[in-house]
Amino acid sequence: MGKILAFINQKGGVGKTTSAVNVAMSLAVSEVKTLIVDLDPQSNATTGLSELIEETQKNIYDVLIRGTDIKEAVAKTQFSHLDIIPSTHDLVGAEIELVSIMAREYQLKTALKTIVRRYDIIILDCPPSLGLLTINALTSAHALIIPIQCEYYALEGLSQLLNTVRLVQRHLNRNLVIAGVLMTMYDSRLNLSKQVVEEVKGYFKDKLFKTLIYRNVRLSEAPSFGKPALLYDANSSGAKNYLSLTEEILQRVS
Amino acid sequence: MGKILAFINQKGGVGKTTSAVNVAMSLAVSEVKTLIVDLDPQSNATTGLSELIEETQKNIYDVLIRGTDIKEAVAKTQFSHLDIIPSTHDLVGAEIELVSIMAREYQLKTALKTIVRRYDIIILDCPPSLGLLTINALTSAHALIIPIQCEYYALEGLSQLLNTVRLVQRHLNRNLVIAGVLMTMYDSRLNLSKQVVEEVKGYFKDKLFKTLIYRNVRLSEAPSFGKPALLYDANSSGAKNYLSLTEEILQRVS
Ligand SMILES: Nc1ncnc2c1ncn2[C@@H]1O[C@H](COP(=O)(O)OP(=O)(O)OP(=O)(O)O)[C@@H](O)[C@H]1O
Ligand SMILES: Nc1ncnc2c1ncn2[C@@H]1O[C@H](COP(=O)(O)OP(=O)(O)OP(=O)(O)O)[C@@H](O)[C@H]1O
Ligand SMILES: [Mg+2]
Ligand SMILES: [Mg+2]
Repeated sequence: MGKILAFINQKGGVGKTTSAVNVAMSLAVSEVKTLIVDLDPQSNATTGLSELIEETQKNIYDVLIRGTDIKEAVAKTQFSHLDIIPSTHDLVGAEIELVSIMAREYQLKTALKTIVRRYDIIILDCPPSLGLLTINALTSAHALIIPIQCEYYALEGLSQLLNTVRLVQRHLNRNLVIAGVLMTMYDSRLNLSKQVVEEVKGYFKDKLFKTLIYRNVRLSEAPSFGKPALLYDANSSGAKNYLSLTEEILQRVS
Repeated sequence: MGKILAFINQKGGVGKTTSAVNVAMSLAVSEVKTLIVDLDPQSNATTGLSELIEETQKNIYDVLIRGTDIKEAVAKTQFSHLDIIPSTHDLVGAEIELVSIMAREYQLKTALKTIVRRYDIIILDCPPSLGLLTINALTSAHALIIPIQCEYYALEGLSQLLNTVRLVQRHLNRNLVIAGVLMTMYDSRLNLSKQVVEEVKGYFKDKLFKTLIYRNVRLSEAPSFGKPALLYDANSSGAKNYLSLTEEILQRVS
């Protein structure tokens, strides 16, 4: 029975997509049947995997707003253990369009129910907001991972994020847990990086993943080739960081 | 008569807040009467200037949703040429609450009308989305500045952003122009940075500001002291980059 794992943080540019894409790839090479769902109108996860995708028919907008069967939106990749439900720019209207739909917070959960048995892990990449797309992800997920950039502003929004998680746990998804907190773009030469890690460790304690994702240019180059770092440069620190993170994730969610 | 200038890009973490805060400060020290309005529920701009703010009463949520007089939300800073309208976490609900308000796209424009004469430039910092808060900013603004991070994913969302700008120009704000496109977090050691700049230059031509904002740790340290870079470390490349950018902005918008 598939575990649904959402990557969430309303702060922008903290590494949600980079983490979702690279964890999905690491899972697939470890023979874990994986589906990644791109819930961001910017469609960055769809781009980051575009070289691998065989053929897309429908997308997540069709599923959430037009009521298309989610099976029609699943696209295969070159890897038998990795499928994707792509996003589209049309999704930018979904936040407003969802407002007036009955049971709007459950649209994704209801759709995923019909395919969750086919996968071991389903990964949800979310936009940088706490709107209805992210609420749908939190309502469907078994667990969430919070990527936090090693920057001061990234600490700011955590209390708001945790408030939203608590509200969802109380009203929409009683079983939702925080699988872990992930430090991203760590630069060992900067005091700021070390200070932010200490602060987060003090607050989240052992929820913090032991793996730190170091700043690594290969991670930001890979998307321009439509591939995760593991395929673009398997020897890069970025690819290795995400492989070791994935092992930690499997220990926590299986 | 004040010019309203919005910093907009739905891609997260591209330097909207860092640019809004540091440009506002550079304007104020050049004796340009400046107001900065924080439209982001994360309130990063409010944090980035928190050391300077004297006393806050109301905030932008009170103005947009509760109909409070905008004059009550204006907070003075230690600098006579810099005022701020702070944000609040309550704003996270505003995207949904605005949906059902009459003339929802004009809430900010109507409010700003009553104070625009007091300032030479009003700066709007926006959240990473194309929702109603950003639409309110685009409807009120005379011009917009698009910060673009020197990263591949940052190129992805530009067509969507330009589509939204065109829609706003056609239906909500006929006079809206793009004042300029700003490259941020430029790292001269990385080919990726150079490639992205070339790509943006090819597309936007002389809309691109000549000033590039280089990656500089002082810019990301300053917010933890509640100050813009100019006050935290006036000799930093970050502070100097924003001073020279501000000169370019004044030439374009005056
Ligand atoms: N560890 C890293 N080292 C270097 N660059 C990174 C790293 N992680 C992410 N990046 C780059 O930083 C930028 C932001 O990352 P990403 O787009 O994954 O964040 P996000 O949280 O998904 O952003 P958004 O909030 O817009 O969805 C991207 O250009 C990405 O390539
Ligand atoms: N030139 C720069 N050099 C180094 N760090 C920078 C620079 N510009 C911004 N930063 C840092 O990068 C992070 C993202 O910048 P910022 O928060 O200003 O972006 P944003 O577009 O406002 O993000 P959001 O989409 O969440 O509103 C912040 O932690 C900031 O301190
Ligand atoms: Mg993303
Ligand atoms: Mg910001």
